[in-house]
Amino acid sequence: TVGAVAMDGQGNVAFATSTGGIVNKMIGRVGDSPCIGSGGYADNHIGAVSSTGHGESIMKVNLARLTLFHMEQGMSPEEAASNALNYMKTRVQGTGGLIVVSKEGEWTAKWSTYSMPWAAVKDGQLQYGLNPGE
Amino acid sequence: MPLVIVVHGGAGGNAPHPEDRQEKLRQGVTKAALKGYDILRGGGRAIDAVEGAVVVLEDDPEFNAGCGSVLNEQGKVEMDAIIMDGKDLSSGAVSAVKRIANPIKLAHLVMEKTRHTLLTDQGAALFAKAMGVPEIPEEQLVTEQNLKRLEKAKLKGDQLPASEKDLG
Repeated sequence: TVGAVAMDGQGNVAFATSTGGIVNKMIGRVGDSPCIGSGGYADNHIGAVSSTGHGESIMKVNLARLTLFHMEQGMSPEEAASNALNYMKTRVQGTGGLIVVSKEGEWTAKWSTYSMPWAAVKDGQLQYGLNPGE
Repeated sequence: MPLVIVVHGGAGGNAPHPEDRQEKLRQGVTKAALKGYDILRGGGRAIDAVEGAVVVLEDDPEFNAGCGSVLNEQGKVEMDAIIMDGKDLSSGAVSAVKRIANPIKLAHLVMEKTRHTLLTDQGAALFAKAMGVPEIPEEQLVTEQNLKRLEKAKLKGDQLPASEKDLG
C-alpha cells in the first residue's frame, strides 16, 4: 500500500491511498484502502490521514477516523497515531502504519509493524526513514 | 500556512528488508514526497499534491500499488484506491480495478465526474473506458518478485506467521 497526506498554502488538507491488497487474496476481496475513514480521511477542520497495514483490522477500528477523533480531543498527531495503532493492536491484534498532517501543519509517521518507508517535506525540509528509530 | 507533504510506502514485515531493497524504498518515497512538494510549491492544491505523489509510488515496482501490486489467488492484479479533499469532504474511490496504470487517477475522476464515491470492478472498468483511461496489458503491472511472493504464499499457506501475511 502507498499513501500521501498534504497541506497546501490555503490550509486545505487531502489524502490519497492506493494498493494492490494482500498476496493470495480471494477474488473480490476489498480491504480498508478504498473505504472512507479506514484507508484514510481528510477534513480541513482537523487534518488528514492515510493508513496501511492489515486491512480487515483497519476496517474494524476505522483507523484513520479514529486517529482524527483523538486529535479532535486535543492529542497531537503523534499521540493520536500511537493511540489509534495501539487500540488496533490490543483490540483486534492488527498492525499497520499511519501518516498524519494536522490542520496546523504538524505531521507524523507511525507504525506498529517492523518497518514502513516514509518521507516528508515541510517548508522545504526533507526527512525520510524506514526502520524503527529513523 | 506551511506547505506539507508526507508519504508512505506501506507498513509490513517483522524483520529488516535486505539492504539493497531498503535503499530502493527510501529513494522511492523520497522521490514521491519531492514530487508532491513541487506541486505545492508551484501553488498546486493539496488534492493534486497527494495524487502526484501517489502516482510516483504506483509507477515504482518496489511498492504494492499500480505496477508492483501483489497478486490474488488467481495470479491476477486487483487494485483499490481512494482520494479525499478536506476542503469539502469530497472523495472518490475504486476497488477491484484491473489493467490500468494509476488507480488513484481513476479514483480522482470518480470524485470529480460522478455523483458517487466508490465504483467497483466492472463498473469501474466501464467508467474508466468512458473517461478515456487507457487499458494496459496485465503483464505491465506484474513483477517477477510478486510472482515469487504468490508462489511462496501458495506453498506455505497457513504456515506463514500472521506478521508475514495479511498486510496490505
